[in-house]
Amino acid sequence: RYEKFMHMFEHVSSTIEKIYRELTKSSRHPLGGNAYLSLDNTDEPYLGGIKYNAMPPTKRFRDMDQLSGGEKTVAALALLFAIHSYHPAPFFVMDEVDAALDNVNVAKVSSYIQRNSNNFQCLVISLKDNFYDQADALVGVYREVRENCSKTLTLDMSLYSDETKR
Amino acid sequence: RYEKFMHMFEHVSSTIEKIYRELTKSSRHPLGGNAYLSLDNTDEPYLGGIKYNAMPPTKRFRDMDQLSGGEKTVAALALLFAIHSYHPAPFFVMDEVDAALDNVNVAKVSSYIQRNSNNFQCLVISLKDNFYDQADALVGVYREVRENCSKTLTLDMSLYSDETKR
Amino acid sequence: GRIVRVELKDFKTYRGAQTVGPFKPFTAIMGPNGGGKSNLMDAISFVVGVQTKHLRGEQLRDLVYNADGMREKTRREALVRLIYEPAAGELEGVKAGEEIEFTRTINANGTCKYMLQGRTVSRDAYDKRLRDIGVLVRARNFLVFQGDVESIASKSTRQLTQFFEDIS
Amino acid sequence: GRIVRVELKDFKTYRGAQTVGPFKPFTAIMGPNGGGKSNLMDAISFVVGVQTKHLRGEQLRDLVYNADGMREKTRREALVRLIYEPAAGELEGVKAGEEIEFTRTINANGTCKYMLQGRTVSRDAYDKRLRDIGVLVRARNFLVFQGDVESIASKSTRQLTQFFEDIS
Ligand SMILES: Nc1ncnc2c1ncn2[C@@H]1O[C@H](COP(=O)(O)OP(=O)(O)OP(=O)(O)O)[C@@H](O)[C@H]1O
Ligand SMILES: Nc1ncnc2c1ncn2[C@@H]1O[C@H](COP(=O)(O)OP(=O)(O)OP(=O)(O)O)[C@@H](O)[C@H]1O
Ligand SMILES: [Mg+2]
Ligand SMILES: [Mg+2]
Repeated sequence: RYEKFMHMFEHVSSTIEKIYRELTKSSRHPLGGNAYLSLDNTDEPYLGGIKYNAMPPTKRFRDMDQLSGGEKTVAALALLFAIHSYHPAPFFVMDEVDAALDNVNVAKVSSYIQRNSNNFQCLVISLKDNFYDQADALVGVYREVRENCSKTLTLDMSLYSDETKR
Repeated sequence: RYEKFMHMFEHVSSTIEKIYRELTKSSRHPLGGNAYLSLDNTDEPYLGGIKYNAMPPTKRFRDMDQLSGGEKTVAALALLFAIHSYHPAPFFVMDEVDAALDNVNVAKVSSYIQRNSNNFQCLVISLKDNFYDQADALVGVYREVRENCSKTLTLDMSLYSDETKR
Repeated sequence: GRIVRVELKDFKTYRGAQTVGPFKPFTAIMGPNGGGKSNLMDAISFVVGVQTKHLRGEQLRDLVYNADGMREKTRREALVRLIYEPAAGELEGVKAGEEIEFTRTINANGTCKYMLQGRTVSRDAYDKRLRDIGVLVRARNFLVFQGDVESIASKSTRQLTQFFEDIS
Repeated sequence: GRIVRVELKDFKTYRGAQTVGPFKPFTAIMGPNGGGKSNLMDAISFVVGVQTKHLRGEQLRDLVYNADGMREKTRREALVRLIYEPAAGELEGVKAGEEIEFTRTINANGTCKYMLQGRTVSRDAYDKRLRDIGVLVRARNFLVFQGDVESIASKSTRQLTQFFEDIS
């Protein structure tokens, strides 16, 4: 039990640093932010808690509750991707995870997904066009009022060259 | 106590119907949706609960928790505006209430605010440009990295004619 | 491997038999409020065995199409089928390009059945096949439901340990 | 009436003395994640007397600017001033176009003071003046904090009754 737990903990804790940095780096802050996990009880970790801390670029250490809505979302996504990478399910489904993100962060998250979509398939529900303009396929869901039900249409984006995508 | 409570209840219950209809009507559904309040205990209403029900256009009666994220947000805003109209505070501050709304609903909510901003002043925090393009003034908040703090800039939109706003 | 397409019959707002897909490595789902996007995610969650309480329903019957209020008269059945294409060598005995079908149904009296390649199997056999492709339903580490994302970053330290225990 | 402008000094991320405004009938506040938009709403909520626990802080000192970690050394003071312009005839004795100043401060040892037109007053007198202009702080029926909107529609029937009692 100890072995299994620590094996996972070490994996996630080293992965989260990389992913958070990748999600927060920019031309102005090439190093990105800092994220790490720490254990309350190192002897029997499954009995204690795990503390998660994330610090956006240029900001100093603070409690996670002090982060803004968008900063919390980015920190949460880094944790999710890090945990997923331990036992990677073949696909990931996310429902409007970009609701609190500004356009810069939406573009960062969506290009992270684009870069990793060969490791795991991503199905993302979003209302923002700058999230889905990097997708390989679009599924449009609409309500067919006469029949009182939902219908879908699928568009394979690889059929469109970059010009028509704009 | 009974008088006061019922006075408020009757006011809010008749207002909410009007506001929800205004927020949900469209060229396809000119009548909009239906919203109403009902009392559990009509003799001593302050001892019982108040049930709120909202039905989007063309949808039949359902529990409120069956509504989608965006449908719930519209229903909540109708309730807030109706309650506010009973004891109207001179101003209203809203922080990213449009997070779950699609572009059609964002435009409906923002034009409702625009139409009513002479009755009460509205300060709205939003990340969506089709929310704030109907505003009279824009306050841009940014982080001044060198000084490690926030700064603001204010733009009086009435100085710009409609062409430059685009 | 990856999801190729999803077939639905009378599941939530998806009336009659419908096919959604094909899905690509990065697929975006878009559409108006109340259109049925989250219901599509509920269908995918349902077919891999997620409990009804996480799908905005109290009992299985709530997941069957009932927009016309005919709930009691026409006891409809609901079905969701996930078509999965394993990567080369991912599963023994399955050639690349072959498809695996996971199917879960709700019948007229509200009980559900699990099927692999069209044959009814036990819940355990179904879960084992899902584990073979790397889907751990209990952990739900591959599903982020609407509105949940921000609360994940503020999970208590205890909850985080529990999350880790479920997966490790 | 309406808010004309807000003056801040060392409140959360607003370092030093800053003025925000002028505000119009419909003012939109925009900017990047983590920039300080919600902190501006916290400042407006603070100056009308909302409790610190609704402003993402545990004690008053948390609301004072401390981004540089100098929290203990330079015991800064924080101040927020709301400049309000009543409508014609809204308040006795106040001519149209005259401004009313509501000010709340946090001093070095973490206690706060309330001021009207620059003179220190009791909390009761401050609240009374706010009620004169229609601001009922206890009800908070004019503030919607980030992330709260959806939960308002799913309030329990009991909570709704309580909400009504607070206001009526
Ligand atoms: N069993 C059912 N039969 C028919 N309709 C249903 C059933 N269960 C839920 N619904 C309806 O489905 C709708 C919600 O759909 P859904 O949550 O998928 O919308 P959405 O596209 O995610 O919208 P949003 O963008 O607002 O999140 C509701 O209007 C609800 O009444
Ligand atoms: N007393 C304080 N002194 C300095 N900084 C503070 C203080 N309290 C909070 N902060 C910082 O303020 C930032 C949050 O700002 P705020 O919540 O206003 O952002 P926002 O513009 O609303 O962003 P979002 O769009 O993501 O909601 C955090 O990074 C937090 O660390
Ligand atoms: Mg949804
Ligand atoms: Mg904010």
